[in-house]
Amino acid sequence: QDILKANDSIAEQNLAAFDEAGVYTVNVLGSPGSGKTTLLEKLAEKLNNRVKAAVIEGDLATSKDAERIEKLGWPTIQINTGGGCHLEANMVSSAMKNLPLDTSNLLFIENVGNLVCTASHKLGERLRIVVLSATEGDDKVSKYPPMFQKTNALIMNKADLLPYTDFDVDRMEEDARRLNPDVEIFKVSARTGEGIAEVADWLVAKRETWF
Amino acid sequence: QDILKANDSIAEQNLAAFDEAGVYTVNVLGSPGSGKTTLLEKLAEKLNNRVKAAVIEGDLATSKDAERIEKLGWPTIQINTGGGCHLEANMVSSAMKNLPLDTSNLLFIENVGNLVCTASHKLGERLRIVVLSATEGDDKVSKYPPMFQKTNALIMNKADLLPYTDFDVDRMEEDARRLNPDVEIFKVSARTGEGIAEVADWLVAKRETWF
Ligand SMILES: Nc1nc2c(ncn2[C@@H]2O[C@H](COP(=O)(O)OP(=O)(O)OP(=O)(O)O)[C@@H](O)[C@H]2O)c(=O)[nH]1
Ligand SMILES: Nc1nc2c(ncn2[C@@H]2O[C@H](COP(=O)(O)OP(=O)(O)OP(=O)(O)O)[C@@H](O)[C@H]2O)c(=O)[nH]1
Ligand SMILES: [Mg+2]
Ligand SMILES: [Mg+2]
Ligand SMILES: [Zn+2]
Ligand SMILES: [Zn+2]
Repeated sequence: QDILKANDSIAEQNLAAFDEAGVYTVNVLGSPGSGKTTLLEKLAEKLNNRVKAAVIEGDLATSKDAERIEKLGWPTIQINTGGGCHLEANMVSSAMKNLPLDTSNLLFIENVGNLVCTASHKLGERLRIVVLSATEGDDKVSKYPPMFQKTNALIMNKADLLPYTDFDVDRMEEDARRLNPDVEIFKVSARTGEGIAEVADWLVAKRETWF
Repeated sequence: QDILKANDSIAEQNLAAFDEAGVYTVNVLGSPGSGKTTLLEKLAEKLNNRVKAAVIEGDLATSKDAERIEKLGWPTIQINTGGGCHLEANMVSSAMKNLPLDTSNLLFIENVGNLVCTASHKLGERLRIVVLSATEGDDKVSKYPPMFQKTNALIMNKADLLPYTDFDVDRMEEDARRLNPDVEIFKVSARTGEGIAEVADWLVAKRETWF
């Protein structure tokens, strides 16, 4: 509780710094392999003429995700936690110093793959999106409630694999709205591009509304 | 570190109690939706004449997984962590009291869906298996090393979906053996049953070798 309070106060400082720099910050959450990085890759195509994006990549180890994002031409910083299960606000504070915030207006923070404790650690974001893949099972919303209670959007990814799963989209939606009545729900395939334009439009609109 | 030490000492006590009762305990790990519960459901068919199994189910919320396991006729206890991201040894100590250990010889503990900190919290298990699904991506072994360093077996699940993914099985195997040269690797589909008999045979053999 004290640890979370300390983290939250640093998150507040980050948020103020982002506001000062005119940067709209988005925390991208979801299980390992849900498709967070692939989603960012696909969003780039739809966002590049409309925003100046930068990325903080969080992982236990390797710079694989940062290398993927760099190919998009977006300024990227990789954080390695070593073994830590979630990004913390102080890690974001340090990473921020090495990003061109003055010439950016949208920052994605791809969090460590984790459907649990990433939910309770604010980083200084304005918006949260959770990527849930159709291959994980439709009971994950009810089984991991804090993540879905605390998100602005639920992005159901891998829609292209729905024919090969027993995923009940209606059940996912009902569970999500019961926990979080105002949550935005998108159904996408980061592989085929289906539904990606809608997510991009929503992100651009959220940023413009805030400014 | 002190917290982990305290946890480990309770884990040691659990291990001693399991040995005393002649129960071989298996920690079942993996991301949310990797297929841990489905694997246990499929293993039951192959194990029921050969072992007396019991299960401790760990989740943040709901008893959905315990209800699925109960249908198999195995004694089951559900632990709900509330928000905690991993099972701890003291939770297992309490749960053990409510299981018929004297008439069981194999205990599965299905851990919270999490590829990170479940790796560093011993529960009193003799064996660890990690379920990695072919839909999560072949880079997960290298990106989440502690989990794969500390496991006895890597069970690649959802082999039936391989045709629809870019999962490179060789890369997964190379990364796993580099981190953990003696790791056992199984490729299965908990949906179709492919490869399940081999996992069951290995579990029975591991239990008999230990006794
Ligand atoms: N079929 C299909 N596969 C996808 C889709 N999106 C991502 N994938 C695959 O899913 C795997 C994981 O994708 P990533 O983008 O690495 O997932 P991630 O959430 O960033 O994973 P971590 O950062 O390690 O937590 C890769 O093999 C992708 O090719 C999709 O919409 N459809
Ligand atoms: N296609 C396919 N789907 C599978 C396979 N194994 C499990 N699934 C599906 O994957 C989803 C998740 O399975 P679960 O068994 O609930 O996964 P889990 O690891 O127990 O999830 P948590 O306990 O919530 O962490 C369900 O929709 C299953 O039907 C498989 O081998 N092939
Ligand atoms: Mg990623
Ligand atoms: Mg389960
Ligand atoms: Zn954590
Ligand atoms: Zn944890």
